[in-house]
Amino acid sequence: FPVAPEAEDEGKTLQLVESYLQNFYDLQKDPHPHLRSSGGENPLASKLKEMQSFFGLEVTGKPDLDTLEVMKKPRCGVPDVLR
Amino acid sequence: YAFTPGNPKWKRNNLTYRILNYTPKMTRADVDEAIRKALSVWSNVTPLTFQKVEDEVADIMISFAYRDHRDNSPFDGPNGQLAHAFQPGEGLGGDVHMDEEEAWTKDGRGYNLFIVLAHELGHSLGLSHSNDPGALMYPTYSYTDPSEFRLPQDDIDGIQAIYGRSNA
Repeated sequence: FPVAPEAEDEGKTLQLVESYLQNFYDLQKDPHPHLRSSGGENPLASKLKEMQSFFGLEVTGKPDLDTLEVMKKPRCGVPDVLR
Repeated sequence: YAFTPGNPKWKRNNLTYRILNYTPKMTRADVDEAIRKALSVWSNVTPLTFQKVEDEVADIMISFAYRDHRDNSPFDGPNGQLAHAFQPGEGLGGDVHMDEEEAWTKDGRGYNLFIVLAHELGHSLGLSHSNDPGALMYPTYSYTDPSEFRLPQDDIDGIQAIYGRSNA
């Protein structure tokens, strides 16, 4: 079946968010997402909150329009969170 | 402002820089001028001095690179990530890499080389990203006319906390 446009957009958004948080907020790549325990906060949502807090956005843990707008801006490649 | 974790800094105030290659999108003279001006942003408010060298290893090596350029931080093509730089230290430390696939300019079209370089040199000297939207060290690109550029107070406070004030 062809992929519905909304599902395709959702996939691209998730890809953008994951890539951004991996590059700039130390989000670890999860090689086995299906093995993740159900307890505890989703690491992606947690990192998203960190990013939203840094940029003074509303801290929702969700990729809302304001958050995506910041993620699409040209920027420096050095991470905002350095360990 | 924020420091790089571990507070790395140069142990000397007299630093050297070298331009490893040039972008074909600007004249060599304009690139030289953008780099000189970007360095002066930081040397104007600290005791730091920068001397250009030609054929030797410099503290700060500046280059234009494509995609994977063997530092484990590949560029992503036009837009997105514009450049990156390394914290003070040996080897890669202090080096500045500019994404060759960006539309580098000396004015407001595309991406202004001076503005991006001045930001990256902040990393080369030990500053991390600031969450002050008006700061030069804010992570996202924002154009300011180079002739009207003045280093924001947040960045002055940050760099002077590391190296002290200018002797002048």
